[in-house]
Amino acid sequence: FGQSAEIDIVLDGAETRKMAELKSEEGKRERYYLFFDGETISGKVIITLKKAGSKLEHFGIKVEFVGQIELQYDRGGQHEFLSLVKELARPGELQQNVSYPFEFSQVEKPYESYSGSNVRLRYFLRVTIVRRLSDLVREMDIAVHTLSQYPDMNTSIKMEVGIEDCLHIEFEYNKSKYHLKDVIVGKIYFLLVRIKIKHMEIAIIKRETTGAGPSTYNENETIAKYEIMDGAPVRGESIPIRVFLAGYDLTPTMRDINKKFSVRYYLNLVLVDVEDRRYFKQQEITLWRQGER
Amino acid sequence: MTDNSLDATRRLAAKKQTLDDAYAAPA
Amino acid sequence: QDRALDDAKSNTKLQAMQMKRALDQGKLMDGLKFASALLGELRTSRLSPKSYYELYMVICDELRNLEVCLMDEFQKGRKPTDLYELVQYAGNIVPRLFLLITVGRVFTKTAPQATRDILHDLVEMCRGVQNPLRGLFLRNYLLQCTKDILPDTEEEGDERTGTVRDSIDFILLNFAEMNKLWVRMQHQGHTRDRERRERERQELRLLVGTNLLRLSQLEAVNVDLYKKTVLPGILEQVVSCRDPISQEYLMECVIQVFPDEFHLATLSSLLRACAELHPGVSVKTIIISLIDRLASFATRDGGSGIPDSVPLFDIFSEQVADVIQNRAGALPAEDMAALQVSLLNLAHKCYHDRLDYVDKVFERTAELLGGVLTNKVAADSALGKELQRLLQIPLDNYDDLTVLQLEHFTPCLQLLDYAARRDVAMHLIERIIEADIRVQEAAQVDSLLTLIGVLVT
Repeated sequence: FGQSAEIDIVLDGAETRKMAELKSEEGKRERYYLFFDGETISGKVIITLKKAGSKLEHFGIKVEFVGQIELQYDRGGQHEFLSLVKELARPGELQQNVSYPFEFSQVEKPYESYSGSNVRLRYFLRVTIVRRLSDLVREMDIAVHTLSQYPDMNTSIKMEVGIEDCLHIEFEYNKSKYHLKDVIVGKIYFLLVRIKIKHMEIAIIKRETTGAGPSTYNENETIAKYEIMDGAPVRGESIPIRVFLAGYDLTPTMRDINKKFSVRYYLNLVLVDVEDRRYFKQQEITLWRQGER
Repeated sequence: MTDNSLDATRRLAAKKQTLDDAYAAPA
Repeated sequence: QDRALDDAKSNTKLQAMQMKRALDQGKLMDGLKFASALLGELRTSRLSPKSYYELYMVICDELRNLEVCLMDEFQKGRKPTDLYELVQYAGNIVPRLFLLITVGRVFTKTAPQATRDILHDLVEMCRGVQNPLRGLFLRNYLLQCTKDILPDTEEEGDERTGTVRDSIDFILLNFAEMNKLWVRMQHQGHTRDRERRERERQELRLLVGTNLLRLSQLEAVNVDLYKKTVLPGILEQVVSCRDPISQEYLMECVIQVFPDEFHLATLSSLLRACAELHPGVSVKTIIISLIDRLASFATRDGGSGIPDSVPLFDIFSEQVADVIQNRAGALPAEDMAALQVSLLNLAHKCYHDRLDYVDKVFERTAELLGGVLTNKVAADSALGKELQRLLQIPLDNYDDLTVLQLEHFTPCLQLLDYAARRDVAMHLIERIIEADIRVQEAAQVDSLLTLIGVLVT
């Protein structure tokens, strides 16, 4: 079928730009160039003709910068929340290889890239060479991280919970908002112990909520299970908690992204007794991303 | 020691367990 | 048990080999993963204390390899704090804490200024293991790994490594937690296994005792620090734990591991603690071992002897009286007598010329036993034997007729039955004849004949 062409996208400053990992469509961990909100995206589109000597007829060449949310269950459900386009060439024909510079300046990128179990939030550049029969298209994903400042109010979490005449504890976490490289420092104080505890662990649970109203769908994933006590304490015992977050695959908490999905994190305190019965107390924490020092 | 070493050894202050509680038989 | 132990050991060997290979190839992360798997064997609940101990020793050996490697890592410039944080990602707490202790040790060797912080962190983080058996071995490992890094100077060196007070706090806290776990063992499992559990607890006592040994090894602990901080910290736990096995062993331990000068300086608090011990504790053994140690300390050639400022005999005879008083119901008569024997030995060794002390012991004994005895004491009974030992001491130690000067010797003798009195009388006569002693005065003849009158009735 006639001439075809390779389309490459080369970003300015690529050699010095940081990369970030994200799970790709197939679930493999890919690395993408990392951008932040308000940053300019610029570079070059390089079109290489496959067959020398023959021309390529087209109805225009454009580059788009798209931000969209793809929801697993409704196939067609791609919700664009950002769509910028730049014309690179009017309809005509290409005789030889060509490269077009492009720039989307100070682009607002309101949300962080996210690749979850039922939803993906992607940012990508898309170059299209419009043709009669089948367009030539090339996409290039990029990663976006949203940074937060130190949260204004970051109170510790301290609560007494228990089961009447059975188990009465006070748990405390030093903060309610943690950055992704933070340390959870806490303790469990036992006021009453009348069950035969085998061990106690703390789990970091990620809850991804998609859809809205009656059709919301929750998917929980245990990011980490961390044993904090082996054996049974008696009254008055304080068990220390110290969980480093940097080593886990975490994202910032995302609440109601474009009214399409949320990602929230919980600390799940679980006590297991000698009959393997589980007593647990869940506590939401807010995760945020701190700018690299 | 760099400040993040404080992270590596950070703990919350804990109430001291009374001796009676410490040596009490499990309820 | 054997099969469970063999399984654990063989898996340990396997993991250790993989760990060593990974470390030799410079793959620290893999090495730590295998180390964590290796330590996972110590999470078991299937092993008896004895078997667990065997597994623990095998694993400690393997951890030494890891330690050497970590040291290299730090020499190569890897930041100690990174590793200290890294091992805390281990999901299971027993492996995590063993690794944390191992890294902590190397950390303080490469960065001495971190010592105080790390020691305090390790002894606190070990709280996470509340299972008695596993907690005891974990904390013992902590003692082993910190043996040569405990700051042992009165003042803080320029390296800000902490002072001997940090070490005292560290060990006292570790001791308290270990004693707590050790005492709690008695409540585990069924009452029917009580015998076995007590035996197993006895097997583990050395783990707890090591804390006291460590305290005694701190050079910078002088009498003052010992009296104000160390001993009170120990006795507080010993008395409060109200567990006879623990109390008996730990009091013995205190007496064994600390120097006699320290005991001289802290006699009353030691003996006061004895008075508060659980009725099931053989206080007699403790006090006697203390008296015997001090008596031999006093007579050690070249020793400084008992300073005049310490009225040793008075302190002991008062405190022994208190103990007997406090534990009237719990202290068998033969133990009372044994205590008097020990007191008499003390009087003889430390105050040889103070006959009044000797007589006082006989007086107290006659008083005490006179109050509780309803009939004569049989020679071959436990009490009879102790009483005869008591009466024998002046006979053996005084070659002249000093015995006749002891006005309370006879009342004691009268407590015994005929056979015993006869034996004592015979001993007395044999000594007089043997030593060719002349009885000069009428009064002496009188009390002598009273004493040996039993031979003719």
